[in-house]
Amino acid sequence: TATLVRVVKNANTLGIAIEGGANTRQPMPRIVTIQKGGSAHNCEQLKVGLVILEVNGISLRGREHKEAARIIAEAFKSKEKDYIDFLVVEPGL
Amino acid sequence: SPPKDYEDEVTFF
Repeated sequence: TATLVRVVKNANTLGIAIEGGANTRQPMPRIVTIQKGGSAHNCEQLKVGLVILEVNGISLRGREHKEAARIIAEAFKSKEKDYIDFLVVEPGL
Repeated sequence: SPPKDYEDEVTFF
């Protein structure tokens, strides 16, 4: 079951690291680090191991690592919204 | 191309 998590941009960094992407052994981007003091850590709902399905409604399916990373980076940089909505899922459920 | 080694592909934000 997918969960929508809203991360408010309340710190200078998003504070996550992701691995994977299309054409790798981890075809959907997966969170590998949550840094203390970053926006993601402050929101308390993103966890290491969660797989990111969508970013602000944009599907990451079929996107290679660099493209998925670009979408996340642009969502954080954009002044349009003061938050990012992540649709995440716990793998293997 | 064959699957990449995804350990090489980590991006920090």
